[in-house]
Amino acid sequence: TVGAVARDAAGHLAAATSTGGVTGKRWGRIGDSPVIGAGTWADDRSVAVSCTGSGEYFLRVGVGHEIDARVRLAGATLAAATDAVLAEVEALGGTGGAIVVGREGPAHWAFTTPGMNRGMVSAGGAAVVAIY
Amino acid sequence: MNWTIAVHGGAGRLTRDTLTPEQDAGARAGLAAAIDAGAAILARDGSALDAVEAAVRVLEDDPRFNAGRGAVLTHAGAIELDAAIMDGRDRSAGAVTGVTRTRSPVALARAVMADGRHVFLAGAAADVFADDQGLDRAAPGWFETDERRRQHAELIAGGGDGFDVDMKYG
Repeated sequence: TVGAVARDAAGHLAAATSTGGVTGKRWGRIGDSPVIGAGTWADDRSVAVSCTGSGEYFLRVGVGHEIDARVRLAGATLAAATDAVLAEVEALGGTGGAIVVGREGPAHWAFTTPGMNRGMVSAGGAAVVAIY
Repeated sequence: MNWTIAVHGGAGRLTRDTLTPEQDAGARAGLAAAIDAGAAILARDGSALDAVEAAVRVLEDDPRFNAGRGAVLTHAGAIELDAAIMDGRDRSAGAVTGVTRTRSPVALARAVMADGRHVFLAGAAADVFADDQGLDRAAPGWFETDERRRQHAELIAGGGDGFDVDMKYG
């Protein structure tokens, strides 16, 4: 699974996710990636989110929507909202990660797996790429 | 306003023990190329929507990532691709699932969003929509890589009743 979240110079947010799914999937199985509100979400009022991980759990939690709700309605920071929602996923038995960008400041990422392929860059800053 | 972009290429059992130095370097190169594609758009005051599509398309074409070219295989050894895109300006969104022959699934998701009648299209009919919209088709075999075929054979040889529940293969 791959994804991107961005905020442009006008302050607008967007998110995109694309995936082959999971090796060995059958019966038309669909994970969270293409489900708006789970693996992909963007709302200028709060956050843009793209997820990767055990899709069934990201669907059950509604990860994109949940991070949005914590930021928009409860005033949580990106980091607090993302970490709390990934903890909900983990409590149900799933693992994975998310990249999130808000109305201001740099993007945020979090993951509950040994690693996540990830990178980010902001205006005037140096790009950061990491795996572990 | 300060623009910013972040990308991911999947999470899982990625450790210094499970990745070879070549895989590590290859993944970093792919992620850097995706960031560059998105940042180039944002730096010239382009839209976040164009930036995320451009970044994801770079990763869809990179065989090292589980999307587009390099996608994992189904139990039957086939390719079934999913993608979504969403614009925070008006919460317009497009998504596709189970597409098999459109070169860029995220570009197809964006076409669904631009068309505006629906949000989510599935299966062979979604590929027909792609044809109607004039989107590129992938050449036969474009999506399948030897490494993914090897992983699929390994999973099936190991009993293969379940799927890759612990995301060993991306």
